[in-house]
Parts: sequence; C-alpha cells; structure tokens
Amino acid sequence: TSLLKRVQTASQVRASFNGSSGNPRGNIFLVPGATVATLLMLGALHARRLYDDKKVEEAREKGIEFEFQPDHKASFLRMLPLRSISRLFGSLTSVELPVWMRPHVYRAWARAFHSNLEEVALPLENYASLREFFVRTLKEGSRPIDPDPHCLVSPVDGTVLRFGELKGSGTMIEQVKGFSYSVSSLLGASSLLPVITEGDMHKESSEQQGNLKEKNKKSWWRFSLASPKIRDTVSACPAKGLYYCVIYLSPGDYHLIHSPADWNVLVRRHFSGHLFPVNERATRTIRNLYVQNERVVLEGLWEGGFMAIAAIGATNIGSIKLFIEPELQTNQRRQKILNSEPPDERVYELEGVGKTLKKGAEVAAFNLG
Amino acid sequence: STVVLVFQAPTLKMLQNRDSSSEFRFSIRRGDRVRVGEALGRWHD
Repeated sequence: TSLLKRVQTASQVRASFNGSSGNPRGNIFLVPGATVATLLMLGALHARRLYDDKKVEEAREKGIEFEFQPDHKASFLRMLPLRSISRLFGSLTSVELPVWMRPHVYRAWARAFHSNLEEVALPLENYASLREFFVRTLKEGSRPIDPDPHCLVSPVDGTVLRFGELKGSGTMIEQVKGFSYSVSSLLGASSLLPVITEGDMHKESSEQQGNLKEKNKKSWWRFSLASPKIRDTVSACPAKGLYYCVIYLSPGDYHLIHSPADWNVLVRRHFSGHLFPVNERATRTIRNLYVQNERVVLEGLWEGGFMAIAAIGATNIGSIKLFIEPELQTNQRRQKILNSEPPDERVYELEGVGKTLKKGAEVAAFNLG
Repeated sequence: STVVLVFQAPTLKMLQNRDSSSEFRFSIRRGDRVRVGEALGRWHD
C-alpha cells in the first residue's frame, strides 16, 4: 500500500512539476489496473488448470490412456529461463510476511491447492514465509507408518502415476503411452542398479547356491564404486524382482520425503538439469522429462536388495534439501554448460555401511524455488 | 515435483526356482492418492 501511495504521489508531483494540464487520475488508476489485470490473468490460468485437471481425471476414470504428443508449447518452454524463474519464485516466497497476513495467505494457498490445514504442526502465524509454510511438518501421528514388516511404504504424499516391474532390455519406465525413459539415465550411468548382461547370466548360473544378500552387499556396490563404468543399457536387462513406482506431488501436498523402509544409503547423485514443469501435460509433451530435470538420487541397500529414490524438481519446486546431507545445494546458478556432464556424486562412507535410515524417517524436502 | 522409487523386492524364492517371479505385490492402483507411511506393496516371508 505504501508503495502504491508513493507511486501515486510521485505521479502527481511529476504532473504538477511539468505543468501538465491533463487529469492526474489517469495515472492513478494505471497501477491498480495493471494489478487487477495480473490477478485476473492468474485467476484465469488457475481456472484453466483446474478444468484441465478435471478432464484428465475424468479421462483416467474412463480408462483413457494419454499418448505422447510433443507440441509447440513444450518447444517454447525450452527457450524460457526456467531456472532463473524458479530462483526468483523462491526469493519471492521467502519474503517474511507480516504476522497478521500469514493465516490469510496460507489459507488462500490451501484453498487453491487443496491442502489440509488441520494437520499442520504449528499455528499458521509461526510460518514466517510461504516457503517455510510449504515445507511444514505435520502433527504427531498424522502419517502413521504401516507396521507390517513385510511391506514397503510410500515415501511421499501424492498421486500414483506409474508402477510395475522392470522387464526387458534397456530397463525402461513408461512416461506415457508411446514414450519411455531408461532407468539407468534416471539414476545415473554408474548406478548400482542390478542388471544382467549376457556375461553376467553365465556367471550367475554358477553362483546359484550363493547367499543373495551377501552378494548384494559385496558385489554390486564394490564393483560399481571401485570401478565405475558406463554400462550398455540397451543390451542389459534388469535382474528379476526389480520394481518401480512413480508418484506425483501436487503443490498442495505435504512435500517431505520419508524413508520407505529400513535401508542404508550408499551413494547420492545430484543431476543439475532443466527445471521443466512435471505436471500431467508436461509428461505428455516433453521427452525424457524426468531424465532432463534437476534431481537428487539416493541409492543403497535394504533387506530386499537394491533401492533408489529419485527426487525430481520442477519450475516451482526447484530445490531439494537432504536432511542426511544438509550442505548439499541444489537449484544453483548454472555452472555446467552441457546437461550431459556427469552428476555430482558422493559416496557415504565407502568402507562402511553408508547412512542408515529407519522406515518412515524424514529424508528430504522439496522447497519452493 | 515427482518421486521415482526403484527397488528390488525380497526374492528368496528365486534361489530355489529361478523362473518364479517375486512374491512382491503392489497394493495400489494408478491414479490412487497415497500418503506417507501407507503400504505401496507387500510380500510374503
């Protein structure tokens, strides 16, 4: 309001200084007019988004599968400075809000994105900024962890997009009907992903009597970490019993990532890629969306063998904070020119067991911008 | 934002019968809303 008043006063002073005989009220309405127009545009975009979401939901209920169809909007997105936009958005949402304004802003956010404010851990006034509110914790007991020792639990709140078993050559995950991406590209070329090449198949048949768990512990990661090499992802097949699950988090969801099981994280990889949106439309129109976007991958071992979590950023939620490695910085100014450059990799305690995480423990958080 | 979980399910049965698949079964469907701590799938001991 003070800014608006200052602009109004300045325009009036300027008009009188210039001896302008024109009506100063024309200038007075310029700023509010622009603000109203911006709000209307944002409202229209939000309504359009809700309409699109509803159509997608209806289509999904009818069993209609969307096909991959690159369009001009996806091409246009590539030209936008999405990283700068994301960082600017992060700066704006980090601005400390007056205490009286906080509940109004957070309630508006919750209404727009269907967040449940009843489970928020602290009073709304305690969150100084929208960014802080976004990574809010929940009240004790809001997310009970399934006690069954023979189950794997969801690491996040969200919508299940895809799941299944990895089969066939190339270890591919379907992005949408008509387009798939390789798991090795998602996790990194030096991934510990248990794949079987032709040579491995012969070797493995002679080791059938061995202890699988011991083998998991010793061969995969020692081999991969001691002498990382790029595997032939086309001819390699995933080992049996390898599964995947893709979960999308909408802006209103609780954005902390928890551990899906008791496991030891051995490696962290940070890919500094693009920051395309990852909504339904983007998955249908941008090739290799998850492989191109900035992401943090954690890999390790659990009682079943291999496990990896890839946390993939987007334009609005660009940075990822790792609780097990707080010093890791993501969504930084671009230093690498090519996206094909190898990721930043860190091995947790090469000779030890890595970082031990309990089922349900907080692992990471997605930040606004 | 999106999270992709890749994991190998416990497959002790595979040691005896290499053609058998894992005992792991997903307990979710596409489009389901899931929350932290809810089971994605189970396996038998």
